[in-house]
Amino acid sequence: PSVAISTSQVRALLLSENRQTNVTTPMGNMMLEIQGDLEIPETSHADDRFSSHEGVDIVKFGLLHVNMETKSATLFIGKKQRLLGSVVKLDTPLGLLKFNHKSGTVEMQDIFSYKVIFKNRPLPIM
Amino acid sequence: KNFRIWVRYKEGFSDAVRKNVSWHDLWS
Amino acid sequence: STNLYSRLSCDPSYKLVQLTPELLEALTSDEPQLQFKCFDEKRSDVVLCSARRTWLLRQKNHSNTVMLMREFLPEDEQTQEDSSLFGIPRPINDLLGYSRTTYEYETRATEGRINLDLVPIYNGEVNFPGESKLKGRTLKDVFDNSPSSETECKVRWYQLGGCVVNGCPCILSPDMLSNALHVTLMSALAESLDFDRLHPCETYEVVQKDVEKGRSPYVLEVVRTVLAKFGTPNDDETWKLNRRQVAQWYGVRALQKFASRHSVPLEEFLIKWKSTFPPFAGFDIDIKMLRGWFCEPTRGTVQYVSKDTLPVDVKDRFKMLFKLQSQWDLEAFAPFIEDLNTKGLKIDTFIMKYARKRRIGKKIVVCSR
Repeated sequence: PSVAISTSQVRALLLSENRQTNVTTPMGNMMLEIQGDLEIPETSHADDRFSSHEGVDIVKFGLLHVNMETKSATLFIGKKQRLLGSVVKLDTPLGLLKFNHKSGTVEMQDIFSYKVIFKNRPLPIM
Repeated sequence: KNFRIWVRYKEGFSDAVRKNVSWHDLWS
Repeated sequence: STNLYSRLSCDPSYKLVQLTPELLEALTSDEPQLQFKCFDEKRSDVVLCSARRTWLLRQKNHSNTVMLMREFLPEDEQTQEDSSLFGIPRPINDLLGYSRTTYEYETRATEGRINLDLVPIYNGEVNFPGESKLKGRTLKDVFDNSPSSETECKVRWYQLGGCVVNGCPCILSPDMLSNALHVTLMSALAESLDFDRLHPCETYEVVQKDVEKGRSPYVLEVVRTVLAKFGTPNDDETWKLNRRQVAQWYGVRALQKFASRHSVPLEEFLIKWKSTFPPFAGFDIDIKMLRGWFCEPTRGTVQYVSKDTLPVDVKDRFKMLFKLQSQWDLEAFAPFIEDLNTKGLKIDTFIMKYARKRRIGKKIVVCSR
């Protein structure tokens, strides 16, 4: 078995030298990492935070503030938790692979050079 | 409201485990 | 600030792979694309291949939550009260988490391997390939089905004695290869061809002069395989014969012929080895070339050790080797066990896990524990 990885999108990115310098990539993706389990409901509830997007149920779970000068980040989870973290440059960039099970194809859609990471214990929101 | 949006913190971080990948793993 | 949303059920079809400098180089090169390949679906390991290189894929699990998010426009825009902003600036954009991952793929450089399933052996048969299951398939098909880059496939193919006879990819049998090599050398010597610049077509022509009229098994492709297996390419489609490799081949065949059933005095073996070459061939020989193929059961004698008889289990292999020969020079011992050193340790570190090392004068010898 074998499958080619479609790389035209990231190849164009790399050759254009349009690299990620912010928390979001030029393609609009972001990597969020938390040292812990992020618990989110599996089903929708009658609450403002629940809505849908393109036919898929979604929930608003937090608010993120990033200071690119100091590379610090604050993440508010729900109504009760506050996490302090940072914007970190990855030692090795990560390619984002999308596996399409119907067509049996693989595409490398983006490259992450940074992530926002929260390693500290959550604090209460005062 | 019977739901929770919450981070359950973990004291440490581990990433030492590595394994080879089978074709089935790749597509799982 | 940014509003963060998440899908209630995340999309599991996204994965992350570490992009090492080699992979980034492969991504930006003009060569064909990267591929995931595997020997078979059930048991074997997936590799990542560029046109020239192969990497083993390794899954590195971790214990954190990693969420992949992208910018999006919520369908129902909600204004946020200041009290729910916790003192930070108002949100100006929105991100939607669409996938979570608990591992990354790492890549480790490895050797590509050729999938020889269904590739028949060619021993000079008249009606080759007959009803071979590989009939109708090309060499490109064999390479496509192999967990290896194309460049490595091409090199490895000839190292294995790979050939294409009557349109069918095949492996030349050891006898066929030996005979083809011998005939090629004899013919090239007779016509005073330059061993440093052998062209396949010219070499084939001189071989045809020397074989009996009628059907010769030494077709152009066979001659090409001989040159590619026993030579290194020059810039101009010619091959430079690797004399050491040729001498080694003759040496192993001589060990199989003269020193299989019982050991033979070294001096006698060297004479016999030399006699197997074409006359006036002028190949230098040295018993050290054959390390990994013989043992010295008693001082000054040699005996062939077939790789097929070596146990796969490391302890059993060490035991067998010390039974054949109680004490080995480190350099003579290493070729017999290096394939078992899968973790890539320094060879003497690996050997010391299962044997003892002693210094005798300037030499290091290995013996059982």
